[in-house]
Amino acid sequence: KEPTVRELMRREVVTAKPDEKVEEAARKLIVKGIDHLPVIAEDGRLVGIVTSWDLARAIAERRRFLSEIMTRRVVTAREDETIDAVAWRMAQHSISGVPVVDEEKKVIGIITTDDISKRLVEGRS
Amino acid sequence: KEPTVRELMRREVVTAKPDEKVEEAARKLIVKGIDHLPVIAEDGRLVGIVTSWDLARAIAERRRFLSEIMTRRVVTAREDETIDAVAWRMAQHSISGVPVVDEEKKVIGIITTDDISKRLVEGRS
Ligand SMILES: C[S@@+](CC[C@H](N)C(=O)[O-])C[C@H]1O[C@@H](n2cnc3c(N)ncnc32)[C@H](O)[C@@H]1O
Ligand SMILES: C[S@@+](CC[C@H](N)C(=O)[O-])C[C@H]1O[C@@H](n2cnc3c(N)ncnc32)[C@H](O)[C@@H]1O
Repeated sequence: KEPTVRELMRREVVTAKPDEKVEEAARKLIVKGIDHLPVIAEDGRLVGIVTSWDLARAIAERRRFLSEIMTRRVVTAREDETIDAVAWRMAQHSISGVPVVDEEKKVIGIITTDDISKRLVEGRS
Repeated sequence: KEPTVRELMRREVVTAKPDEKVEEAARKLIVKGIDHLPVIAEDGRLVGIVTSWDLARAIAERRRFLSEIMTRRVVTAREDETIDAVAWRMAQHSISGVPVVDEEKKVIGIITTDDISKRLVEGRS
């Protein structure tokens, strides 16, 4: 049987707010050793995503707030999708990770190419 | 037959120098849409690696030169290794990419978990 997103996703998701400073977001990524921060508005809606790559862009473009560098059209996944479908979607968009959302678009997890690559090995051993 | 690193690695490798400014490295990552920069000394030796995650750290710790943030003990791969072996090594070290080196430790390519995840899908279709 094909593995699903539900089996591989991480449920503990570190997030950020649009008015947060770039420096605060950087500290969150470093403390947790992660690369992705879904950006959540006051009302709980997913309004963007920021990766360590966007923070590199903040350096190159001297930006100070997440709202200036975050990507607003977020590519996501649902937990009942196959790993294949999500790996394909990430390859199409040249991205390394997607938030997993429920039917109300609430973020319930995150899955990255690191998780998929790791599965490839675990699946064989 | 198991796929090898040689089949999946990218041969065009963007690199940096240890005395380069963080801002210059950030621009290189942004222009190419990549996350990894092997750091090469004047004599051509691989002396470190910097990722977009390290640049996030440069923001959090207010550092200005690559020599201050680069990782010096670089995890690498050889081109005749299997994808499995390299995916396992990256999972063990919680890293997303490794430079591919020849027998003289010269960098001849790079392979990331994005490349491995993409292969998983291509392999099935
Ligand atoms: C093209 S990717 C390449 C660099 C890196 N691998 C990464 O995923 O960020 C860089 C851009 O993709 C965006 N991005 C990453 N994950 C995303 C997602 N799930 N939905 C939309 N954009 C995303 C980032 O915000 C960033 O601007
Ligand atoms: C633990 S990883 C997690 C974040 C991110 N996924 C990444 O790979 O950078 C972050 C650290 O791993 C280091 N790193 C990344 N690739 C490496 C490699 N091939 N060899 C040694 N260190 C590496 C980076 O320099 C960074 O300090």
